[in-house]
Amino acid sequence: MGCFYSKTTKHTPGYEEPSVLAAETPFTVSEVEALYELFKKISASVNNDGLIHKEEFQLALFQNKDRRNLFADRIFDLFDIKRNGVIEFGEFVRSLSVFHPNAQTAAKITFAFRLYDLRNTGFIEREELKEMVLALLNESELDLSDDVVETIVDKTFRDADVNGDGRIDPEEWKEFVMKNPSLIKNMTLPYLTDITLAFPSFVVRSEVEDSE
Amino acid sequence: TAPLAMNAFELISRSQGLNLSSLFEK
Repeated sequence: MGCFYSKTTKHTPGYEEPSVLAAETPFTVSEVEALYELFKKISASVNNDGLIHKEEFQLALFQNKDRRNLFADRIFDLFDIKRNGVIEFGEFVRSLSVFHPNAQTAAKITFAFRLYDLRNTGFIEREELKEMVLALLNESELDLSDDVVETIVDKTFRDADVNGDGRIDPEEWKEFVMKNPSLIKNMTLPYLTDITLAFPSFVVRSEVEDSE
Repeated sequence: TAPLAMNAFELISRSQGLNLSSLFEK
């Protein structure tokens, strides 16, 4: 029915109705509308094409569009569900929904596993873990010798790789996170419940009311 | 916490690249 009604508001490519996204995620319709305001801001920061490119994502995270970071790359790749090099609005909302305080812990654990499974093999391997520790050291002021890094990685593997096959599988990861819940602390963003205050979007909200 | 006492994932979770709260800063 909506096909006969021509809206004057122009949406970005890949726009999806807030009511649809709210039904699929822990977000309310108002929160999705506010996220659209944030999405528009980020996606217009370098190329105004209504899609978030990697440099726009880096700019939003680091205030520097050229700053590369292994973990930001991983987050971007996971948000880019269609794997076409850009983040569309629906992808942005569905991915951020994992970080909602009301999202299920299981979803956060799975997302973190995929994040750390750098080569998408279905396992976190020792080599990947060492690569991530070195990437973290590279961006921080911590200066640890290779021996210390090896010791930390070995100890972590002894604790997490319960069956001792040299890689952490999803079930081992889940058990490890249950014992160390701080590992997924960064998978919850309290900001997401305040987003309507930070990005009020009166225009879009009135549009939803009009259609009801 | 002394780094040796930490597990590797705790260290990694400190990365700025994993701190998405920066997306919401104006």
